[in-house]
Amino acid sequence: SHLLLTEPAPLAANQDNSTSDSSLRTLLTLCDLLNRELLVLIGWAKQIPGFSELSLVDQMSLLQSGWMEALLVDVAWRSQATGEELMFAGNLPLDEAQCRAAGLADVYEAVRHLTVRYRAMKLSPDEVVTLKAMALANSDPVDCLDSLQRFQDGLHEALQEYESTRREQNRTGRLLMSLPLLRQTADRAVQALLRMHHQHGIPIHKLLLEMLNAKA
Amino acid sequence: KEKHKILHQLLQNST
Repeated sequence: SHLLLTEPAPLAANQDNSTSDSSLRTLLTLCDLLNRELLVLIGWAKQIPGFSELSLVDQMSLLQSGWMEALLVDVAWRSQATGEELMFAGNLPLDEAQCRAAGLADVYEAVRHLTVRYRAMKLSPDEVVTLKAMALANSDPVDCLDSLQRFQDGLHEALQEYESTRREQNRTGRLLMSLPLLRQTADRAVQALLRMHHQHGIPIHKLLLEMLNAKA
Repeated sequence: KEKHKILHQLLQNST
């Protein structure tokens, strides 16, 4: 319930107007959105119980590892009700053709796969916020294993407690076993954005670039 | 750490 309460309001995309090239505009709009979402995500992470008890080094390491995963849980969740479109924001639905034109065909495919998988699992909002926090916590510590394990255990216990009120056997395990797909999806998205930046010179905001480079 | 300057600063700022 704490995670549900601290869930940030979704951001709207600000349409880029700096170019008449619609594919480039899509990409620039998306990168601006991601940069602002990252700011919100860092503020959100601080509110997850146990996160602030981690050392600064471990906080950085978890965010550098899990930020794209956490953001993609939201995209996949927002896209549950739509047909083929991915809802990067409420006002930024992108279909396969738009993603392909923007050089993000493989990102579309991967995130769509994740969306379909989550849809089949019929996630509840409680599960979504917990998965998001777990995506952030699901990393190796640089600094202090004990405090990271306490952080992870707290989330795990919350999920188990929630699932114990439901009837589906093995649900906790199934949710946890969906995390590798999420990581794989996030890796593809990070690689695609880095490629757009390095090979095609797409300008990327400082924070987003710093977080992408941490994964390069 | 210099490479991750912005994240470092954002985490150090109080909410």
